Amino acid sequence: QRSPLNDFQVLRGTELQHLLHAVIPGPWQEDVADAEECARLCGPLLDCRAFHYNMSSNGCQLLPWTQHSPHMQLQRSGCCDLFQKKDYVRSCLMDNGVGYRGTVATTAGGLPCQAWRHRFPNDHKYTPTLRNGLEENFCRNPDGDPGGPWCYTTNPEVRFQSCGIKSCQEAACIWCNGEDYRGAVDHTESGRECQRWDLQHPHPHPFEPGKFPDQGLDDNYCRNPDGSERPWCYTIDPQLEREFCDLPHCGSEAQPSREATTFSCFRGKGEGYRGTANTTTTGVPCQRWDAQSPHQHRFAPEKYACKDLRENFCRNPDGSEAPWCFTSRPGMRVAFCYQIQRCTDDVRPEDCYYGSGEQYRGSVSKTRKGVQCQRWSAETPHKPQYTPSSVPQAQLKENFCRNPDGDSHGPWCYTIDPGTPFDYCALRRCNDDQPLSILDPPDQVQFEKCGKRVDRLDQRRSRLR
Amino acid sequence: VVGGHPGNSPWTVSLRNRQGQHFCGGSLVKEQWVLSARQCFSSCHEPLTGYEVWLGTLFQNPQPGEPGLQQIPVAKMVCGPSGSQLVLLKLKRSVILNQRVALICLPPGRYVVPPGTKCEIAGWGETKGTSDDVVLNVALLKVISNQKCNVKHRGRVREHEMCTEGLLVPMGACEGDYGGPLACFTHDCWVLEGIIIPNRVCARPGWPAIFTRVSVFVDWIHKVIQL
Repeated sequence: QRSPLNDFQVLRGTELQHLLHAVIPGPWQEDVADAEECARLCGPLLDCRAFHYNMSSNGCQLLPWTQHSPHMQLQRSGCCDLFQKKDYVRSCLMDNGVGYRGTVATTAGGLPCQAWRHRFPNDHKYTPTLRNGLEENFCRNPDGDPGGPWCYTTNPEVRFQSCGIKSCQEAACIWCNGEDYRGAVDHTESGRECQRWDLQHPHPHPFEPGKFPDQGLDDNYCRNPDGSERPWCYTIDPQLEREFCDLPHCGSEAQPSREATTFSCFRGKGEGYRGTANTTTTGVPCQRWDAQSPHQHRFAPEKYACKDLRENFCRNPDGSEAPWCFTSRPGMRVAFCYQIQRCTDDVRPEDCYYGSGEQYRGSVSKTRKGVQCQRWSAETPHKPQYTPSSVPQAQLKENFCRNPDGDSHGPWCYTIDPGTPFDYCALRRCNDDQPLSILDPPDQVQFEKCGKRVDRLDQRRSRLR
Repeated sequence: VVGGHPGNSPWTVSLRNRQGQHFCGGSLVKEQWVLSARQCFSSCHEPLTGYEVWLGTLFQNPQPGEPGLQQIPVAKMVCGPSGSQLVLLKLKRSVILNQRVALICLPPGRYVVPPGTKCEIAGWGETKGTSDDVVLNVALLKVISNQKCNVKHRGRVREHEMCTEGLLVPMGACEGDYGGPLACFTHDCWVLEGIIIPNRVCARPGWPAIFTRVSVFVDWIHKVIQL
């Protein structure tokens, strides 16, 4: 069940470009089944270190280089993904580093390494071959030294020295539950190899990397996308779906929390909420986190020290949409605590307006989220429907907040954020403003027609629904 | 929906998170636009990669390949005016309208639903055992005036909110229904008058339920869709 892609690290939408134009990369092999077949072709070849995979043409191009080879550079690509052998691009060691093919060339003591093809100043018995990878003066471990890759040094006084390259295990530690772990360990605590996150075999799963861009689900590295107690992965063992990875903790003190700690409201997903709300939105009391009834669960407080799973307070230990809890009602396992207000992410209003602000002539020029307004006379990033010349009475000056269309929610502006055409401004109604209430207006809006009337025939059907 | 019964609401959509789980409801107001509740999303600028709306099915967990099921990724989100508790979701592509998927009309701006009007909520949320919770449930509720509602809610109901009568039997929207529609049948047409928002309690006997009044924000909706 082991995929040949497990030996590769992918860079999506990326190509390797040789800067010496005289060097011609290898031919494209068309109509291969998939990237796994390319990996099957490249894997056993000693002179293949990477390959381009073209998703649309199902073609692959084997490469004798990686991004660390001389005169190479990575560049954005619309057609290809770049798969590189992990041994050549990983900066840490698996096992004792016999497979290490990185480019560190200095010993732990800071001495430059002697090139393996040289016999001076330190003579030795090794002959560089494609198989032993004794290239240039890079650190290697041709004799399986338990201390990991080493090299002969250029100092005649010091024949050889270890290079002190860290194992992947110790190269990156985990804070809290390791949601931020982005290290390169790809084996579980029992030594099983991890299944790639972009593969659905041997174990199908919902964690498609494209759907979780912020979870770093690269290749087959240990990760924690679901708020488990520590990083884990699906294994290539069909008998064992998933297993934790054995990674060192960074320290006992809590990690600088990703989310600001709040008490009376929650920001974002509420992972930083540390208030004392302890009922669900619907008023059902929460179950204590240290209890296993009426609902059994894995969120033991001692395993989630950073998540403050105290008493029965609403919390968000697993990156859900909002703070939640197990409920004390047997028939209702979990529920959100939406009754906790969201912390407003609006900036403080800097001025006020009357009515709906059509007469506002102040100079506030940013939205309620603090985004700068676009000038009314500008055409980018948003082509305006309202311009100083098209509605002169609105006095659309500079990039000041105005209300040229009588928007009932107040002055607004086009924004300089390409993703946000318009937004309301950092303004509020003036305290002494008494807007007409819609509830008792002199002329109650009458409902003449529906916005989308279906034709008579459909109507009967829609009435039947 | 507590105290409801299985029913059909072709404009009610299910919002799905990245694990494919239902977490809120929504209403289809345009082929490419869904109106939902702000509380359903962690921020106005959250990356929505992997979030989808599912339509055209009555099942909370439809099997892949179910006829009529449409699963459409969410392209972007626009938060409503402050205090509206609304968001508009733009879909990556237009839905296909058919018997199972229909638009719901928007009311005229500032329209106030007359007290006594019968309206309907729909959702795949918590039923508290009162109905079959694997399918869409609907419940009929009667609108009451804000004035009457504020007697029970001690003046907290604002004019951009509206209420339905609190019945003696538990009946109303609940966890997982937020963002869904309160639709009223007016002049031969179903009209989206309210959006289900998290209440302090849900389906609490004798307590009126509070919804966001859509007619106050219709100008914002048209403006976002137009811009």
